Amino acid sequence: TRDRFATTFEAVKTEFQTLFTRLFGGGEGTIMLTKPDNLLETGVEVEVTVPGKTKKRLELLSGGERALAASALIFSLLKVKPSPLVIFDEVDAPLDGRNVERFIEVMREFGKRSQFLCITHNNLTIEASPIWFGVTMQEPGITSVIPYRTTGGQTAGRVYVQGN
Amino acid sequence: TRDRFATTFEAVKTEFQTLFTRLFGGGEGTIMLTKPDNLLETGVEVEVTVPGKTKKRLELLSGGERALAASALIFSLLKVKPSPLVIFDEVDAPLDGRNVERFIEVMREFGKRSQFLCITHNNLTIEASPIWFGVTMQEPGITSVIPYRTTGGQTAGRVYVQGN
Amino acid sequence: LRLKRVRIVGFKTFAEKTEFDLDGELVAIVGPNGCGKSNIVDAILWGLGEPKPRNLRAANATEVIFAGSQNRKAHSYAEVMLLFDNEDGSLPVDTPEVSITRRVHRNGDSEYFLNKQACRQKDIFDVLADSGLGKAGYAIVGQKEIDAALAASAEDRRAWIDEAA
Amino acid sequence: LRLKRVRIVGFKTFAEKTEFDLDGELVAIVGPNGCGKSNIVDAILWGLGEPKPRNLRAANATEVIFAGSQNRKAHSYAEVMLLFDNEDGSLPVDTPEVSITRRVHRNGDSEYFLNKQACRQKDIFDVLADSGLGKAGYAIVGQKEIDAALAASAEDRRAWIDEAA
Ligand SMILES: Nc1ncnc2c1ncn2[C@@H]1O[C@H](COP(=O)(O)OP(=O)(O)OP(=O)(O)O)[C@@H](O)[C@H]1O
Ligand SMILES: Nc1ncnc2c1ncn2[C@@H]1O[C@H](COP(=O)(O)OP(=O)(O)OP(=O)(O)O)[C@@H](O)[C@H]1O
Ligand SMILES: [Mg+2]
Ligand SMILES: [Mg+2]
Repeated sequence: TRDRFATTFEAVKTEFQTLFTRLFGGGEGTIMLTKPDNLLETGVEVEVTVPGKTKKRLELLSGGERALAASALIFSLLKVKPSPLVIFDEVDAPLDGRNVERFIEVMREFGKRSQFLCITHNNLTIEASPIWFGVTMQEPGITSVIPYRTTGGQTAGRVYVQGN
Repeated sequence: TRDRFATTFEAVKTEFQTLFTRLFGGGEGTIMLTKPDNLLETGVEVEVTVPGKTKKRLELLSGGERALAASALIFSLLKVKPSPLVIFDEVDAPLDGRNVERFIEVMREFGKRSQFLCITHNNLTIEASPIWFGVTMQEPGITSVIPYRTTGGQTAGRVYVQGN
Repeated sequence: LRLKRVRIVGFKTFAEKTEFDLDGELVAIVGPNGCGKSNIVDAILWGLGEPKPRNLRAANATEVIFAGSQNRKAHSYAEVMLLFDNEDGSLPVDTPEVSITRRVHRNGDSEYFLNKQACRQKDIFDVLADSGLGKAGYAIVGQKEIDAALAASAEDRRAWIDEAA
Repeated sequence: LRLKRVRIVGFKTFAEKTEFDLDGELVAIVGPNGCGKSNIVDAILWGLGEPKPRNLRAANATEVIFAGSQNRKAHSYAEVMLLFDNEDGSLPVDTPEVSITRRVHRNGDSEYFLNKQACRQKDIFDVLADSGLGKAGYAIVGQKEIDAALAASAEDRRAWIDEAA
């Protein structure tokens, strides 16, 4: 299992470097082992340099920078070991418009290998999804879920899917 | 100081009941003393009933419901003792469109008594403010702040204010 | 392996039987504050066997059962069924479809079913162990939890690499 | 009492002298991720005398000093000046305008000024004590902190009532 850990770590590291640069439109992200000569106990550190800035401690990143860096890490794990189901609950909330667009681009790509459910209030993310689940409380305190699909073109073509 | 605490508590409680109902468009919010016969040591509990639902523990509230209830509490404190400066850093992020509108309405009202600075990515909140501070990094890693004011009408009329 | 259908009844705000299909496309879940979006995530996590009420925003095991509303009484049990497409055989079960069902009653009794046959919680964990839906769960990010990935300790982050191995 | 002007130099990402006026109207602070919006809040909190680096997202007292960028060297000090309109006399100082200035040097030395006269941190706290800008600070809600108002203990919430008394 030591070898498996080492190979997986290297694979996730490579992916993280690529995905970080894609999500941030530049810069550098990498992961490192805290105890490289003890693979059974070692921890994993994250080090990032945001484009246009010098390398700093993770705690100094802004709210949006943290959310984006964390997303890059999660996507890199998914790349190495896809999950049949991925759920993001308002992960895009701290992101500005430009970063949401990059996030959506990467999510769409991963959406081909896994089933994504993305809870969001952000119009850009909503518009990027072919299917919506409208969640409402038509009766007070009781949740109902109403699926909509896009038929040709954008929102105008959303139809209520009967008896999903 | 016991008397002052008691009077302030009652005043904040009355305001919270009003502001909670305004922000939620219904329901009931109140605050209570944990040790009413020991005013010097007592804590303050918050109890809310969201419109259309039964009363539940605070932890069961949704992300947006928590942000809105907390805002109601902060506004009620500000009502009793205004502050010369109020800063909200992305407080509107968890709110849906309808709740953001109610939040903005209350904020504008309080904006007459205090100077409000509201950091936001939400277009509704941005449009509701007469003044914008555009914060950018024209030079990498260096922040600059550029003030804009509305002249007659909406965004089209935003002009860069020289030498603010 | 793919999650095809989710059925929820009596779990949190799902007093009515709620069922939806998933066909692999990206789904945006939208709705006003407090309407039950995060409760869907809790239902799926619970259905996958999440043992700690804390991770489901519940004080105890039975607080996930519908507690009643203005017009309805509390329910006596909560149930979630997850139906997987197992054509590729990645779940160690011999059927092209695999259903996992979890139920909890007001008295705290729990029941688990694998393809409608009663089983133990451990059996569910064994079936899901290598599927990517295991315990460390980097693939399910709850509300406000995105920060946790960076705020976590170096040791916690290591568990994700183990999970992906 | 009203905050009229803020001047920041050498604090976090404000390598250049940055100054802006406030005339009482509601201001929306907008900009991309990481451009320095929350740093403005930290600068104002620090200028008001915030003693704990932790509440300023800094590891220690000197980490708020501009640490350098691709094209610039680190600065040797950070300074924030806050100018208040004191026409209504609510600050216990005899002038129609009151300026508060805080400075910290690389070696950790701190300096405080009240109307350009050197003073101690305690003098700043005394001047601000009853102004509503005191320590409990329910009026300044940092990023991700809105939840804290509800998550706080009953005792912590009490401190806000004390502050408003
Ligand atoms: N056992 C239960 N029975 C009935 N209602 C419950 C139960 N547990 C939680 N709730 C209710 O569920 C609601 C929270 O729903 P949820 O967190 O899913 O909202 P949401 O759609 O995610 O909202 P937001 O956009 O604000 O995050 C709360 O109003 C809470 O009272
Ligand atoms: N002492 C310092 N010197 C230089 N840069 C610093 C210093 N301290 C923090 N920073 C930088 O400030 C940036 C964070 O800025 P800030 O948190 O204000 O962003 P923001 O505009 O609030 O972004 P978001 O919308 O994501 O919340 C980080 O990139 C960080 O590296
Ligand atoms: Mg939610
Ligand atoms: Mg910020």
